[in-house]
Amino acid sequence: MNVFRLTGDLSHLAAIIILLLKIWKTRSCAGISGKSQILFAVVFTSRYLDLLTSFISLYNTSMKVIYIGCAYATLYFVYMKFKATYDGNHDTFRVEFLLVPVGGLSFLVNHDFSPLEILWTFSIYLESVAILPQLFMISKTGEAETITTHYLFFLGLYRALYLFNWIWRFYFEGFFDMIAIVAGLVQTILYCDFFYLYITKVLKGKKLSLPA
Amino acid sequence: LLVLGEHDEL
Repeated sequence: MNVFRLTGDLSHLAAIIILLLKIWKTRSCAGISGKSQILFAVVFTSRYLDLLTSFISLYNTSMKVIYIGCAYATLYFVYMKFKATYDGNHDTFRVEFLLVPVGGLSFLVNHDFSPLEILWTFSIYLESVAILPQLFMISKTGEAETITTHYLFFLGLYRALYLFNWIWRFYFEGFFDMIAIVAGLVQTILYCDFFYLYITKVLKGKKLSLPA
Repeated sequence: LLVLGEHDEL
């Protein structure tokens, strides 16, 4: 464990909590892409099946349980409890355009052709593009609530910190996982546009609005 | 990979 990975995990946890609080406090999931939340739930479910097969540490197990629990709680909020506030008309990204290539690639490029390993690889590739429906929705509505931008900031920051974690682990432990690193790079690059808007607008107290 | 098929990161 190193400082980048720990702060990365905490940033990820913060993002997940911020989203849940935003929906709970405002009793609304306006501006939230349900499709991205479905993809994240699929990412956690397919990646954390090893909860049933191996124990790494209390931290590892408890964080996995928290992530999965929050992911499904968010889906419950978006598609059941606060369904009336879900903006389905703007959440129109075709997720099959993500699932098919990612599914195919996880069979072609993986570390080991075993079910758990292919599911892990699938979850890594899927996570790198899972935010696209959310970013697409913001580009369609042309704006995002400030609390939603904080959610996206911490969500993007987490994988950027993981990139430093992998540099650290390569240097100190000789460990590196090319699949996770390449997918993590893609994932972080997809946020660059948002990071620019977040830093130049939201941090200056302005609302995040895109030239529609 | 620590042990084949085991990933220690979240």
